[in-house]
Amino acid sequence: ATLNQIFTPYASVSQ
Amino acid sequence: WGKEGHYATCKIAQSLLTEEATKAVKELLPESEGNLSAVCSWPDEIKWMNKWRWTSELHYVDTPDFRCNYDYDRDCHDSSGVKDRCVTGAIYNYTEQLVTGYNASNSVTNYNLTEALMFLSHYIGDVHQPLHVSFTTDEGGNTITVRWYKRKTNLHHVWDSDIIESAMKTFYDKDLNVMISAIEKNMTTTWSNDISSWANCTSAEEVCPDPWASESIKCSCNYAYRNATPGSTLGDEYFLSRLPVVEMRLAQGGVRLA
Repeated sequence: ATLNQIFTPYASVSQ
Repeated sequence: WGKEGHYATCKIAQSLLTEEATKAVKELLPESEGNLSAVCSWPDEIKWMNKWRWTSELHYVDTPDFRCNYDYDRDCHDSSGVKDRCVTGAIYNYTEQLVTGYNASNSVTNYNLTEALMFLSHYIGDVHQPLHVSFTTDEGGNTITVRWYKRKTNLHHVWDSDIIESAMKTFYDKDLNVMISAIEKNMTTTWSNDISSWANCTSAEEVCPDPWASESIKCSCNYAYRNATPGSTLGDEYFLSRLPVVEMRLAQGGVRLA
């Protein structure tokens, strides 16, 4: 879940 | 975990990666052609070197003796008291590096994303090894001498490696990939209804290692430390009742890493 979320295009870049 | 535990966690994760994530891992791990399980022990190989000594305390979090709970603010610091220097702090840190570094079109960040990926993959594995979240004084079971059947060892090593190696010998034809396939089969049957709850953070965070660490300290108190007093001999009764816990922690680590 973590890598899939990180590498989702335009993943929500945290503030 | 030992080599086998990290290989298993990363192999399980690899099979669950999306196309984009697989592509990104390939880009970041050119030497191993994107084979994540080939590099997941790298942080263990280098933590002894002077240049990387500062990383050795990032593999675990010490909790107060006999308090079977975990709290980030109370527990996540190194032996000198420096905050955020523990396995959960490292998971937050390397997740952040990858999110900002990989997505940033302008390469303002000069993070080494290959190292960040290897550290993150390793530490998500380690936080799922129960004794990597456990009591300070016995150093996560390292100072608890026990016998594993006939061999003298310590409780931490039993959970890092001995249980997995005995399982491979006893049930899986001495083949780690056979053990991994059995775990993956369990993920489609016994644990199939749990996978999504494992994978999602109840908080709005990108990554949520704190509940993972709380699960580990509970496993340490309920399974690892129980009936494993210093000098005891651990055999079938301990092995057969704890193996399911080890296999579930490897599966959870793999699902959550992916």
